[in-house]
Amino acid sequence: MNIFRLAGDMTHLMSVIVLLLKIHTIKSCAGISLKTQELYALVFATRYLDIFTDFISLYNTIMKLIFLASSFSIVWYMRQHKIVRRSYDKDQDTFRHLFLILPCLLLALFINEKFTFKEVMWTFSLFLEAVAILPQLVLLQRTRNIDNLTGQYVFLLGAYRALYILNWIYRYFTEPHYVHWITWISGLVQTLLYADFFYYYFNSWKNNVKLQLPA
Amino acid sequence: ECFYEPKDEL
Repeated sequence: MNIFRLAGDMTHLMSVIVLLLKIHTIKSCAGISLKTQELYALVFATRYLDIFTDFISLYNTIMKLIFLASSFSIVWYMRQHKIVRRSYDKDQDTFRHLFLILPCLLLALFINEKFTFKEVMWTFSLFLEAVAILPQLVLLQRTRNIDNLTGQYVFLLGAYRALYILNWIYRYFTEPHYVHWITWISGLVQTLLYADFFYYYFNSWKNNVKLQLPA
Repeated sequence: ECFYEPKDEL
């Protein structure tokens, strides 16, 4: 485990905590895309199929459990919690899951490291994670007025992706046989999707003004 | 040589 990987995992964890904090303490999920959260729940459910079959480390297992539990509980809050669900911007969050899920599934059937159920599901989860943020970005664009916690949530997710890229570069030069094209390309695509958001996030931070995306 | 290492990333 290198410093980039650990920092990446920690920013990922922080993004989830920020989101849960917002939902749990303010009892609001305004500005958060349920579509994106459902896609993340699906991402973790399909990626961590190995959780009970391959033991890697205690850290690995605990983090997997945290991501699974948090993603499903966020979805539960947004759909079922009697106060939180009222703040959900249903009319603005109109992205169709299937437009993302189907192409990713098809792509995973053709491009994968090995044609087995677990491998195809793992590849599918990588492709889906790359694009799962899209409904959230569309929602941000539509609502424009972004509260601090939502802005921080998306920023932390983007930071996590950027740190993972540094982690891959580091591992490529320090570990033999560390070549994972599928992971790298989907990870790169995922990070690039944040570029536009980052640009406005840093500008608002630099000028000390509230984050607003252009129409 | 094992090219098929376990996936240790999250």
